[in-house]
Amino acid sequence: PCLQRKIMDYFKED
Amino acid sequence: MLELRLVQGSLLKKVLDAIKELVKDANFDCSTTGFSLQAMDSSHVALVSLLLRAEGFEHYRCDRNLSMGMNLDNMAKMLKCSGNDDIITIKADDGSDSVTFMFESPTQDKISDFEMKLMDIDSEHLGIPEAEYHAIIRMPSAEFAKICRDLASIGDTVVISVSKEGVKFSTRGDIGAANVVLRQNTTVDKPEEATIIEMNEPVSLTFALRYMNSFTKATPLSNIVTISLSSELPVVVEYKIAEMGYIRFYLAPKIEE
Repeated sequence: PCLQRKIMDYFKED
Repeated sequence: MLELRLVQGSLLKKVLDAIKELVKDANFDCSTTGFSLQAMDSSHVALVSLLLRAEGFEHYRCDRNLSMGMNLDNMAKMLKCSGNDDIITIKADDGSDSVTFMFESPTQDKISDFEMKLMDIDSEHLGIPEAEYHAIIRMPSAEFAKICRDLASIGDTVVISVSKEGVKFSTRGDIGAANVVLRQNTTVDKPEEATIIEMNEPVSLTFALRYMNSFTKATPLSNIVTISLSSELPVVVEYKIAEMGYIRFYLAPKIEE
């Protein structure tokens, strides 16, 4: 089973 | 006051076609740098970043930074009303709740304007750090689109692995499995037909094919696609827009639980 990561896990809010 | 005149209006239609499947509503930001957009899909798994530089427009007037919230399906409906060779001008007054798209035929014998209501969109703007990537693949965009389409008929996810041997796209599904291996190839007639694989470190990542296939809607914008991979970052799938800028799609990987 694979877990889908989110963009927010990598990029922070400006 | 905002007035952006784009001689090659069809470019804007292609941009919309490239992103409207992924993003429904987005803020277009206008500044002295250019016309840009950053938006995530509704699941926050993918992000699109668009830049059309001011220098790429025949006329570019943007008195103050402006953020215009648009429904992309509605915008596409309006742009569809332009002719393929039309010049498109985007106009908006400061504080206005609408934007106007003006279409001029190349011979100036038909001029239309379409006014679209703007909307308030709450969107988070993310900081995308400059990064070193483990591997960068530059390849014909049509080939990448075919690989994504072919693999999606077998499985839901693609494993992209870069090693000394080249780049491998693999999938697995109920009916079987598929592997496509591309090797570097620079002995081609035209530079846009080359496949160039730059590897600093081997890398292997898993992605949802549904998103990859959505990114390939940008294929008409560029003959070449660049795929940048790093084990610590979302993949970047970039289509350059000739002399104007780019569309970059970022996709977060799937990881073993």
